Amino acid sequence: MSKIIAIANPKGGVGKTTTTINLAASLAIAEKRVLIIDMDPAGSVSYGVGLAPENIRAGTFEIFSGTVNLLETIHPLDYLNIDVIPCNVFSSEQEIRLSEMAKNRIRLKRQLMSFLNTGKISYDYILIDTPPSLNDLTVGALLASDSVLIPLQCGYFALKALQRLMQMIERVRKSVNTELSVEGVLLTFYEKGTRTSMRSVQQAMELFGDLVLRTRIPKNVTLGYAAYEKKPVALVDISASGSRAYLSLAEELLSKTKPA
Amino acid sequence: MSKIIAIANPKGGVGKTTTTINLAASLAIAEKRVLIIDMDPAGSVSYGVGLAPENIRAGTFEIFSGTVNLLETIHPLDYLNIDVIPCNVFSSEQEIRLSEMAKNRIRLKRQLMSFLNTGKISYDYILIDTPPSLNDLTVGALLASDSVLIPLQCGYFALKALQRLMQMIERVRKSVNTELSVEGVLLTFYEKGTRTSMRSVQQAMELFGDLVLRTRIPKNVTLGYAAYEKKPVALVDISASGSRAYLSLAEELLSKTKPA
Ligand SMILES: Nc1ncnc2c1ncn2[C@@H]1O[C@H](COP(=O)(O)OP(=O)(O)OP(=O)(O)O)[C@@H](O)[C@H]1O
Ligand SMILES: Nc1ncnc2c1ncn2[C@@H]1O[C@H](COP(=O)(O)OP(=O)(O)OP(=O)(O)O)[C@@H](O)[C@H]1O
Ligand SMILES: [Mg+2]
Ligand SMILES: [Mg+2]
Repeated sequence: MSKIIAIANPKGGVGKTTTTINLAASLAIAEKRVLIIDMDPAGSVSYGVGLAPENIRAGTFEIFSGTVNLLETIHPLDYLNIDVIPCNVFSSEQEIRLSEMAKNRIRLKRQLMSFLNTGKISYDYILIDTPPSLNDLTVGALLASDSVLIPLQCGYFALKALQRLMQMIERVRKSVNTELSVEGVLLTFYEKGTRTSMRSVQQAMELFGDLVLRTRIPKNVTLGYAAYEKKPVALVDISASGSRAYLSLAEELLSKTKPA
Repeated sequence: MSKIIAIANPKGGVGKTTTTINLAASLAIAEKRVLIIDMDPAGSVSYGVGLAPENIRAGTFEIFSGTVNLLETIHPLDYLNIDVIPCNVFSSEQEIRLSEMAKNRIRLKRQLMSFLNTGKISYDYILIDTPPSLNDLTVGALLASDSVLIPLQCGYFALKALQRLMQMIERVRKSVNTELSVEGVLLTFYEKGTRTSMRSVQQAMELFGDLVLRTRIPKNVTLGYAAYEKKPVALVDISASGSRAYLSLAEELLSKTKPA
């Protein structure tokens, strides 16, 4: 059985895409079979893993338009055992078209369930990157997921964004996806010993208690640089603090999952 | 005649709200009359200027629902000559309701024009903060604006986000707002002398040429800290590099505007 995790926070620039790519890489290094689905028209996942636009045959757009089988949207990476379903939107017409089709919020859940039930490919983890918004694409991802991983940038907290997200999770739980849980709150851009990060840890603990994950992702210039190299940070410099943090995040999540 | 500038970039966390608040403060320090309109349901503007939820009577929600006069949505700040129209969305129901009403994309332009034509209040500058997305709220802001200021974070460029934005600006120009121009591209999180920032400057110049503003906003911890103090950075520490940068941004924009 695959574990499906949505990576979400409507606040922009908190490290959603960076977490999706680097957690996937760390799980793959731990020999898990991983699928990444990109639900953000910005398409940062494909850029960040080096999947060039000209090599994209189909993607999230076709999941909603239903013109191809989900299998056609899957692109294997050549350097790690990770598959990617890119968000293949390259013009504002397509983006408007996708947001109209995404009103059918249950679409991703339906397509994913029927694909997984065929048993053609099985994954240990499916990670879904979401846009910085609470729109139909994000809600569609929440409907399809078992849990939500919430990156939280240390610093001035967009607490309001979190309240909006928690309310939406509640609504989704009451409607179609009663089992949706919070996988954890992940502190990102953490700078040990600074007043800002210490205050953020304290505030996060007060608000979320045990949901705050032990692993904290440090502010690490190699994480930003890895995006230029279009590779997960572990493949750019395994000794970087960002690489070690995402490897320990994978370990922490693996230790939480009860053996199937 | 007011100059209306939308601050937009669909990439999250690049400094849109920080630029809106601190440019407004710098223009007010230069004795200009400024209005900020928040079109982002995250409501970061109100938080960042210290406008508490309990003091908000009406805002962007009522602009679209039409239940009050636009004058009712205006909240003057007590420490600088700045008025704010907050994005007063506090639940996911209201947020869904606002995004439905925002389909009437021309609404903001119409409401703003008819209000300004009454001459009750006149502003030198109206700055519109937008959400990290190319949704109806952002497009509505572009329809109502004279120009777009594009914050661009130094580092890994979300070039795709820019392409989407430029395409949308083109569409808006061809439809209702033929005069929409690019006010400029503003480099943010700039770190003098680092490889990443040097490369970003070079890439921005290649892509945007003269549209790249001379002022660059440095990465400055006081800018992040000012958000905790709920004040523009110039009022927290006028000697901080972030304060000086936004004051010089105001000067650069003022020198570009031909006297009315
Ligand atoms: N821990 C970190 N240390 C340093 N830089 C980081 C870190 N995490 C992310 N970054 C950089 O910060 C920027 C924002 O990260 P990212 O794009 O992953 O955020 P996001 O939440 O996905 O943004 P969006 O809301 O636009 O989807 C990127 O340039 C990324 O390379
Ligand atoms: N030049 C800077 N130096 C340091 N920190 C900054 C700078 N500009 C912004 N910040 C901080 O970075 C974070 C993101 O900035 P901000 O919220 O203004 O971006 P945004 O583009 O409005 O985000 P969103 O896409 O969520 O609306 C905030 O915590 C802010 O305080
Ligand atoms: Mg992202
Ligand atoms: Mg903002």
